[in-house]
Amino acid sequence: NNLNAFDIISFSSGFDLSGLFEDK
Amino acid sequence: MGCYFSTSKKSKIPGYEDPTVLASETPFTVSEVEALYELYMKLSNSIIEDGLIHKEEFQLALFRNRNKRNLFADRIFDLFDVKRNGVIEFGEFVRSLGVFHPNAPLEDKIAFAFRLYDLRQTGYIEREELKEMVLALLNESDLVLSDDMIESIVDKTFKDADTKDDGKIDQDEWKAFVTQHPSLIKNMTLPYLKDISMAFPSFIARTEVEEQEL
Repeated sequence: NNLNAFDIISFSSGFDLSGLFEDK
Repeated sequence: MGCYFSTSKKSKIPGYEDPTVLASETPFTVSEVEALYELYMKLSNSIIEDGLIHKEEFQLALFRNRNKRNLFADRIFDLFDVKRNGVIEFGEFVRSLGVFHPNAPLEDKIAFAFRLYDLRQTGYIEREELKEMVLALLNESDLVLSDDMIESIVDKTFKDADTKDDGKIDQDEWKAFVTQHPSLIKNMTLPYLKDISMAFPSFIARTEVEEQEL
């Protein structure tokens, strides 16, 4: 089991700031 | 025309800062800061038209939903809101996004990620915080892990990162851990930021006019 807790956390949608740049 | 727009209107925006100053303190060029201003104005007037980014507007931009709460989006908002006055001002927006620029120093990205994970702002990432973040992620995803598995993953991560074995991860341990696992800060780089001028081409023409007039 090589799962790293921080890698799991990084899947959160809250980390994806790309929404800031999308045309609304 | 460009000058009229830049001097009379922008200076009235609360928290507005000179793009040349912001460019000198961040990886952005003056033109890119001007493009970010256009983006900032769009985001900061999406719900409350006051030229400041409120948390609801930040959430609306990220999730297309002003009411969706997310632990990490909350933390990022709080870190962007350097003055801790409940809004992100233009200068705060540009300086914080600068850390996410592909050309920003690695040290800055590592330090920002540490502060992000230091939920209670104690100067350390503690085991309880790490578990809380894993649970928050599981809560928003379809991923299902048993409590035993979560405990085991958190234990192993902590054992690997907490090299001083004092029950908490300090900044030096975090830096060493990230050096071994560079994927941990992949979220700290936004490729969009290299193309920010192209994303807002209408601004390039205006900025060029302004520069010629200067």
